[in-house]
Amino acid sequence: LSSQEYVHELRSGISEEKLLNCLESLRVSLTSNPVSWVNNFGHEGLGLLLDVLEKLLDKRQQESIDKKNQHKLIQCLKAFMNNKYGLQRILGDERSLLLLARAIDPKQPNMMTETVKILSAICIVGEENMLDKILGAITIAAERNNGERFANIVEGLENHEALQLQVACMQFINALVTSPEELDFRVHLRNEFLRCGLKKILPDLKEKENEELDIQLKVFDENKEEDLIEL
Amino acid sequence: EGDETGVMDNLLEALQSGEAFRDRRK
Repeated sequence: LSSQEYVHELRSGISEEKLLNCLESLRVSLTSNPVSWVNNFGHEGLGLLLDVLEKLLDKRQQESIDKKNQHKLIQCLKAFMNNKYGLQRILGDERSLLLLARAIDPKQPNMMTETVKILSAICIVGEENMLDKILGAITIAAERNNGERFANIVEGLENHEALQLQVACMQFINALVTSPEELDFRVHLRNEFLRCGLKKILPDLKEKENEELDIQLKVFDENKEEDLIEL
Repeated sequence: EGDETGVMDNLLEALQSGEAFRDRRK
C-alpha cells in the first residue's frame, strides 16, 4: 500500500481484525521504506495512529484483539520514530507522550517493555524541558488510575517472569533520574522511586546476575554515589 | 537518507549498553 492508502485505511474505521493486519503491514512499510515515505505518511498518519491508540486505551473492556492492536500501534510509533523527522514529530507532540505514558501497563508486559524503552529514548534525546513533559504525562496517566505516578514502572520491575521488562524499567528509571541538571531534583526523583518499592526489589534484581540488568543497576548505583558525594 | 534512519535503534543501543548515561554525566 502507498502511504496515502494507509491513511485512508486508518481513517475509514476498519474492524479490529483488519486493523491488526493493517498495522502489521504499516509497521513493515515504516521500517523498510525511505524517510520520504514516512514523511508523507506522517502528515496525517501520525494523528490517525494516535486517534486509534487513544480509542483503544479508552475502551473499558479490552478484548484480546484490542491489546494486540495496542501493542502493534506502539511498534508502529517506534518504527515511525526511527528517523529524525519521525522523532521530531513525536517530541513536539504532547498527546504522543500522554498516550505512551498511558501504555505503561504492567498487565501487558511486552507492550510495556517497548513503551518504556521509547520513553527512555525520548527522555535522553529531548531538550531540557522534555523530562518535565514526560513526568507530566506519567502523572496524568497515573491520576486516571488513582495510583502513584511511578507505581506502574515499579510493578514492571516486580515481574520476575519478564526479564526484558525489568531491564527496560530499570533503564527508564535511569533515564528519568539522570535527566535533571539540579542535584536536588535528581535526589528527589531517586528517593521517590525508592519509596515507591524500588528499595525493596533492588536486592532481588541484583541476585539475578543478568548482564543487561547488571549494567542498568550499576548505572543506578554509580549515579547515586556520585550524587551523594556532590551532596 | 541513510544517516537519517536508525535514530531510535542507536538510542536504544546506547541506553542498553549504559553508554547513554556515561555521556550524560560528562
